[in-house]
Amino acid sequence: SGGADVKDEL
Amino acid sequence: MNIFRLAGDMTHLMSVLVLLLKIHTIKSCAGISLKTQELYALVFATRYLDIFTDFISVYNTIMKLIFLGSSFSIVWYMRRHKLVRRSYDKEQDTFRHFFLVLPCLLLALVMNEKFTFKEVMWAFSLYLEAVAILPQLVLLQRTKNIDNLTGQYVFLLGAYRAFYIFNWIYRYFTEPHYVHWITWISGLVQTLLYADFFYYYFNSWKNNVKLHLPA
Repeated sequence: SGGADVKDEL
Repeated sequence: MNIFRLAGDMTHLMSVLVLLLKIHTIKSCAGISLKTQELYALVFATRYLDIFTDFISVYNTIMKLIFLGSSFSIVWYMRRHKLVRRSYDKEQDTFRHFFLVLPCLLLALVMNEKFTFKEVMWAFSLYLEAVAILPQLVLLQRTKNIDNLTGQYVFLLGAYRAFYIFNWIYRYFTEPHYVHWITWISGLVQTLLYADFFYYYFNSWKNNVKLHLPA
């Protein structure tokens, strides 16, 4: 939720 | 993966590949800003630092490799290829990288999701992508040269921007915890820069005259 999660977009 | 995201990725991919293939085929990069291309290479290099640490999908990894490879290839062609570099509008492409890179770096140090090297670089890449087209727009304005290559390239990039915004709206309503302020605001700024360009591009096409951007 807006955190430093894994980014799956390019 | 929704249809907007896929369409966005595909138009983004096409914009880079069309540019690379045309430069390779016609051995000319007239009208293309090397400054913008170098900034995009820097955008991909700093955003995809996770390529070897976080596995998301085969699709994701392959796309990252293609974006990195194609953006650095374009820069290589424009700087090193003996025919291509001759067609480069060096005297007109005078925008300084520094004026875009430094503010984006400072902003990324202050506004990031987490103060780690990877997260600061990720935020930096988003801010830089938003403004990386500026040297290209300045070059267009100076040379008044909007040939098919430049036109198609900027059109595909604009389509990529539009599809990504639809993708974010779709994900916001379908994925309960999907909130990325940094991505959205920088993405919106980037799209507005394109909208401004498109306004003049469309007008010049409609009136069947050469593109004339305001100073």
